[in-house]
Amino acid sequence: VPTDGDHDEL
Amino acid sequence: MNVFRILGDLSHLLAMFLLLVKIWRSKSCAGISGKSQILFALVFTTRYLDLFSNFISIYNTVMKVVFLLCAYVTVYMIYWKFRKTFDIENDTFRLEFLLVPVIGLSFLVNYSYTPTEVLWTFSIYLESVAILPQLFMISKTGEAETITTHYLFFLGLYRALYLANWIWRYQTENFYDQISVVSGVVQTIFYCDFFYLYVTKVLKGKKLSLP
Repeated sequence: VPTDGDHDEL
Repeated sequence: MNVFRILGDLSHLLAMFLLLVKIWRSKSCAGISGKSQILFALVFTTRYLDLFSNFISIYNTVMKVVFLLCAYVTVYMIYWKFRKTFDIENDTFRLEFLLVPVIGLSFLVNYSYTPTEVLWTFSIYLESVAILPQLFMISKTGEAETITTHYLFFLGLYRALYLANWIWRYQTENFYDQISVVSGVVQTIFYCDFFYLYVTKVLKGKKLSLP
């Protein structure tokens, strides 16, 4: 699960 | 970064280029849903707010900027430059039917209650349904230009490849993002009917027309 604001996908 | 992810991104990029090429070469946006394109511009705008706050890689930044530019140029082409060719009478999908549930769900199911995170979640949910006005328009007119079907094929293929990317990432990094995965499955399902028509008609050299 990504942590807050950590989205590396487009 | 794995092969499914890069192919997915390239497929997404190709789809957007194909749409711009179609509009630019034919000087017409006939058969294109302006509403779907507005939704995609909204998707990128709300998702890429981290462009200014969270640096991931040069690749990531460049792709985000290109996607945003493509989305806004497309909207500009449809509603300004080639407005006279826009088939507005057939672009009648009611956006509130998508926006109201998507806004509600992004407040109910998200990773954290911060403005950027809720907007990111909104963009993921909205992307999964943003193509519906376009598919609705095709079902209404009963036909689509071949280049428009190529656009839709690569746009659908992109999220299907992302499904493979998520399986890969789960296996190799033990990483999963349930909001993206569930939305991505929903998004891909919307294209299945179209994929069938694309393979059985367009790839055999026929125009996509519905009975």
